[in-house]
Amino acid sequence: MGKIITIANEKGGVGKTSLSVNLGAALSIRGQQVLVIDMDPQGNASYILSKNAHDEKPSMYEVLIDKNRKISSIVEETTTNGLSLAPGNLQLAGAEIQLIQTYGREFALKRSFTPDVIEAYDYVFIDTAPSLSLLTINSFVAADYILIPVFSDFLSLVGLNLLLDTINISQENLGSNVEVIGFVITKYDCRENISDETINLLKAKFGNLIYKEVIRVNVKLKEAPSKRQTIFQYDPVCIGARNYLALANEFLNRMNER
Amino acid sequence: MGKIITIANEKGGVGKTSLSVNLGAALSIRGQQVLVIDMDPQGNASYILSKNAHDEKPSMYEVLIDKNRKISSIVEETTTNGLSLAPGNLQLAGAEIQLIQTYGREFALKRSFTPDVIEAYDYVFIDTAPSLSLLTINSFVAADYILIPVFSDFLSLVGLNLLLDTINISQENLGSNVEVIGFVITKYDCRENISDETINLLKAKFGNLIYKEVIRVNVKLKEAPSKRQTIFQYDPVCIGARNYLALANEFLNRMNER
Ligand SMILES: Nc1ncnc2c1ncn2[C@@H]1O[C@H](COP(=O)(O)OP(=O)(O)OP(=O)(O)O)[C@@H](O)[C@H]1O
Ligand SMILES: Nc1ncnc2c1ncn2[C@@H]1O[C@H](COP(=O)(O)OP(=O)(O)OP(=O)(O)O)[C@@H](O)[C@H]1O
Ligand SMILES: [Mg+2]
Ligand SMILES: [Mg+2]
Repeated sequence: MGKIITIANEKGGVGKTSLSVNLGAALSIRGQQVLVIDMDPQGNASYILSKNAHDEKPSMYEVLIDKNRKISSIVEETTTNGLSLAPGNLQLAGAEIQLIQTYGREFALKRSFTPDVIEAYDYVFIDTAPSLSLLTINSFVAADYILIPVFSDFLSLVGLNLLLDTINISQENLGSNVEVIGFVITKYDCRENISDETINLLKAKFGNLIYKEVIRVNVKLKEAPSKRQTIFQYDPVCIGARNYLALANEFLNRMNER
Repeated sequence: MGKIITIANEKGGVGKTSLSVNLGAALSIRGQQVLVIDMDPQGNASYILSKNAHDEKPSMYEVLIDKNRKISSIVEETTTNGLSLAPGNLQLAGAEIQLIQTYGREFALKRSFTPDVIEAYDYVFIDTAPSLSLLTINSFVAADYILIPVFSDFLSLVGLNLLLDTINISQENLGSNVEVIGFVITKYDCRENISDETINLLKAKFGNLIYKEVIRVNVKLKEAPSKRQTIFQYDPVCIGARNYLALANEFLNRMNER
């Protein structure tokens, strides 16, 4: 039975896509079957993982708007074994406006998770846009767990209360059982004091929810997306690749303890 | 007659707030009267500039929803002379849903720009959220110009076509005269090849629209927001402060040439 994990933080540029793509790839290297669903109209995860440009092909937009369209009909293989993609593109922004008028608008994504999808994968990661929009609410309601990436800078902490409040609303008003299972520091620079200050603030507030494995700042992680590659394809021995493998181990250990 | 400039890029974490706050402050140091309007529900610009927490006070939410509420009634002084703030907060996310059902929903912000506001300032900067939502469309329609911040990494280039298409739509469908006046590189790391690669790609595509002055990567720019300070208050002699002053000069020169 696959677990569905939404990667979310409305603060922009804090490593949501990097985490979805590279943790997904690291888990597939560890033998897990992983699906990445791109629910961000920017389509950055799709840009990195898709073998071909998909603006004309059906994507998550069709799945949300057409009840008869299954996720399995849009899933494509990536160049990483064991890692599949359900692409998103800018039409998703249109889905947002169309869904607002419908009944059960917050459940469109959950409705599309038929048993054939869930049983085919060990883990499903949902990459979200940097906003608490209806698409992101859909991703909260459809998920079992939420993983929150943060950069070790102060502004990425400021909005966490709003994020947690919105998750609470999904639980109370929409009957979702989704649970925050952790925070991942996706860019740590040991040379900067602000990094340690920020991490200490996070640990003081969220304790063991903060993953022990951090991803160090690493230019390779910035370069890999320009080649449309995961960190493992771009430079499998760099610190970024090793950090993501260690993170995958911690992730699996934490999941097994549940 | 003040010029209204929207700072926008749906890519998250590329320096929208940093540019709004620090270019605004640099211009006020150069003797200009500047207003920063926070149209991002995250309220990061308000967090940095506001003298007091404003979740309970009226903000841009009230201005958009209540036709009788003027911007001037919510404007507050900041601790920087010549720099004022029209705060935003998380209620703005509610304005998005409420506005969608109304006629002329894209013009709510433009309607609130009465002559008393425009004439009181030399420049009005509008900080936006990392999404092409109705609030951001409002910011396109209400503005004279758009300034686009980019980080020198590849993913912040991928979404630029979508941004420019959306600006086009505002011009064609909503009769807005808004014009993109430039791209600012808000974080340049001369030690990374990806930075030069990205800048060359931008210059090849957008030519002279790319501002010559770049903001170098500088940890002080990361630290200043945690103290709720502009870069000039935090460390007026650091490279970040000098870069923003040079940027303000180029900005004024370009504005005078128009
Ligand atoms: N550990 C790291 N070291 C250096 N750069 C990193 C690291 N992790 C991510 N990056 C880079 O930081 C930028 C932002 O990351 P990413 O795009 O994954 O964030 P995001 O939260 O998905 O952004 P958005 O809010 O736009 O969806 C990207 O260019 C990415 O390559
Ligand atoms: N030149 C720079 N050097 C180092 N850090 C920088 C620089 N410019 C901005 N930053 C930091 O990068 C982070 C992202 O910047 P900022 O929050 O201004 O981006 P944004 O586009 O407003 O984000 P969002 O999409 O969430 O609104 C902040 O922590 C900021 O302090
Ligand atoms: Mg992303
Ligand atoms: Mg911002």
